[in-house]
Amino acid sequence: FVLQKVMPDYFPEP
Amino acid sequence: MFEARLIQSSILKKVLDAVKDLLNEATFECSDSGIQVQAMDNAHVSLVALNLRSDGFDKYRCDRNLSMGMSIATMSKILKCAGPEDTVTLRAADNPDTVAFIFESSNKEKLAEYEMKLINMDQEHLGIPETFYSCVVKMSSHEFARIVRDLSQFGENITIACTKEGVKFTAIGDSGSANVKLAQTADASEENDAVIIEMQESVKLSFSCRYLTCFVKATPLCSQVQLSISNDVPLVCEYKIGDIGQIRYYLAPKIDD
Repeated sequence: FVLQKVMPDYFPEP
Repeated sequence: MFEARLIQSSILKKVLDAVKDLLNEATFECSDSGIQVQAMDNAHVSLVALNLRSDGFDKYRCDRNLSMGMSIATMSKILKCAGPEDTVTLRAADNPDTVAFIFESSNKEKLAEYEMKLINMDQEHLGIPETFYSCVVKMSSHEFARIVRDLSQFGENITIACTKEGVKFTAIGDSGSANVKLAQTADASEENDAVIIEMQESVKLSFSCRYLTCFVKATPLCSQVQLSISNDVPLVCEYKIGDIGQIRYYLAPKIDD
C-alpha cells in the first residue's frame, strides 16, 4: 500500500 | 447571544475525548438548528463531522449564526475541570473573541467559569454528498474497538471484507497475521450485540490502524457503531450521541499500488 488519497479528492469544496 | 446548556457535561467530555487525538483545532458552527463541526486531521486523510441538534440541549439560544474556531486541546483541558454530574453551559456574545464554559454542580453550590480565546481559522468546508453504500454493518462498538485494538498489534492496516455471510477484519504484518470473522446475527434479539449487515455488493477495503484507533475513542458515546463501506470511497464510521446527534468519521481507503 503506497497510495492514499486525501479527503478533498473525494469531497471537493462546494 | 449564544447559549447552550447540557445537564450532563459527561456527553461533551466524551465528545472531546472522541476527537482530541485527531484534531488540533476546529470551527464550531452554531445556528438555530444546533452545533456542527467539520474538520480534517492534519494529513487530510480523515474527516470528523459532528452534529449536535439544538433540540437535544436542555437550553439553546442562538440569535445569529456563529463560527467559533476552538483549540481542541484547550477545550479538552477545560472539560476535564467539569465534574461528571455538573451541568455545562457554553456562552458567547454575537461577535465573540472568547467562549465561556460554565460548570454548575448538581447541588448548585459550586459554579466554575472558564473562558477560552477563539482562534481565527481558514475555513475549508467540504461538500459530502448523500452516498449510497454497498455495505452497512451495525455492530457492538465495544467489539469493534476490541478488534481494532487486537489487530493493530499485527499490522499497520486493517482490511475489512464484507459479504452477506459476515464481515472479516484482517491485519498482516512482519510478525504474522490476524483475522476476526463476525457472522451476521441470526436472531437479533440482543440488539446491541447483534451484527447486522445490509449488503448490495460485497466490498473489501484496507484502512490505516492509526486512524481507526482514533475513531474507537468514541466508543463510550454509544453501544453500537455503524460502518458504511463502498469500494473506492471513504469509510464512514458513525456513533450516535444519545438523543442529541452523531459523530461521523470518514477515512480514505488505502490504495493497492
